[in-house]
Amino acid sequence: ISPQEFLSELKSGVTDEKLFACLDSLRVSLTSNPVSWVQSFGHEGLGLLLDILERLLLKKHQDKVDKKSQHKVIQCLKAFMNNKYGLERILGEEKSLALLARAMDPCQPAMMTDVVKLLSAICIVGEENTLEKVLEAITSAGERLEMSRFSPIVQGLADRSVQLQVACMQLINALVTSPDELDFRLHIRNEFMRCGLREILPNLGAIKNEALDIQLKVFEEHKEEDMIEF
Amino acid sequence: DGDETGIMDDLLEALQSGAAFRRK
Repeated sequence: ISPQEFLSELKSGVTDEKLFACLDSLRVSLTSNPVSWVQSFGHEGLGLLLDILERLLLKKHQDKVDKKSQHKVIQCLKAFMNNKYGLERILGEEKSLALLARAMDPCQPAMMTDVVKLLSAICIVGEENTLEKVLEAITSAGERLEMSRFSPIVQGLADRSVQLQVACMQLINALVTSPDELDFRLHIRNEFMRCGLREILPNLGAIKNEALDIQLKVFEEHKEEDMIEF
Repeated sequence: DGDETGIMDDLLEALQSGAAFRRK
């Protein structure tokens, strides 16, 4: 299937099972074709994917198929930004970070795991202002939910899914370790601590999981180094 | 190289291993 065929199908406003099947097939194409294919899908394709994500996020009562499609959009976005062209498009599209931040939903642990990983990668790859853009997006998402901005991430740490716990610790590490200024790092870390991280950390330490241990060690080491610098 | 794929895979691996967080 050509990029143009996907564009016309997505533009036609397909929903439910048909939308899911289209997204499923698109993810495979974005993953297995050369970058030139992704470029043909291009800015217009990214815009359509983001419109679909927004539409799904706005649905008050998501059906099972809506949740599956939402997860599939996230997987498509990951495949889209698995090259320099796509990554730059996503970073240049203000809406993309805002929607990813809004897609952090602890009620959908598998999808949230993928979303949180993408946000962590964006934090560490971008220029200086990328971290600020991610924080802005997380802040706006928190305002929409009328809760403190880091609550969904801390809630993710309390989930039964170890994969989600690991991903959330990765995002915390990405947010806490990226700023150049010590004051900024201390501020973000303290905000997470006040938001419930302090109470959850001992529980996480008791879980036997290598990937989680790595993230907890990174968190502790950077905390100690920052305290020494302070 | 704009034709290279796998940027996101590499970043996710660096996050997972902790390498992404080493002090610059």
